[in-house]
Amino acid sequence: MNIFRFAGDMTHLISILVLLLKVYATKSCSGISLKTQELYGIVFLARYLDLFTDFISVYNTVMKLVFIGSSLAIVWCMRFHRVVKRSYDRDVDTFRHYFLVGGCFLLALFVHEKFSFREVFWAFSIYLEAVAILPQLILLQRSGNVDNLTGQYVLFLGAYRGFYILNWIYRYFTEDQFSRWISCVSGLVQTALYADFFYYYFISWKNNAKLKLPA
Amino acid sequence: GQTSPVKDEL
Repeated sequence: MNIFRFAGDMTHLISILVLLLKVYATKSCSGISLKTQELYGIVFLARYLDLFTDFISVYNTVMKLVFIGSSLAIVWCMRFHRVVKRSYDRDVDTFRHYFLVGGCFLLALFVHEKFSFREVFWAFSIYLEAVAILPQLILLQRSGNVDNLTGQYVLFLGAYRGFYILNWIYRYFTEDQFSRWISCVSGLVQTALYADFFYYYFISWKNNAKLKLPA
Repeated sequence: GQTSPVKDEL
């Protein structure tokens, strides 16, 4: 494992910890999109079908379990926790995320490395992850003001994607036959979706002002 | 089967 991939995994983990911290410390999930969290839950469940069939490393297995567990825990909290669910921005979080699930599954049925159960679900999870942040970004844009922890959550998620692209560039030059166009193209799309957010985050950081997204 | 390099990531 190279340093870029490790940095990517760590920023991904930090983003999840920031999200858990926000929900547990403030007992609030305002500014967080339940739709995006549900999509991540589906992404991890679909991608980690190999959890019990292929062993790669203890590191991989533990991280997979953490990603599945934390995403399901957040979804549970936002839906059922007596206090937390009250702060859910139900009226603003109206993105029709099931269309994303359907669209990505159709795409995976046609564009995959091999037509097998696992490969189709793997491709589906890659496509869905690329667009899973959309409901979250739209919710932030609609509500305008972004609290610090929510802003940092999205920032770390974006950093994770950026590091993974560096990881692929590194692997492309250091490994033989490292072709992976499905995840590279999807990864580029996903990172591009964050570009706008990064820009406004940088502006607010430079001006030492609260993060505000234009309507 | 052998795990492809793509699938050793998270």
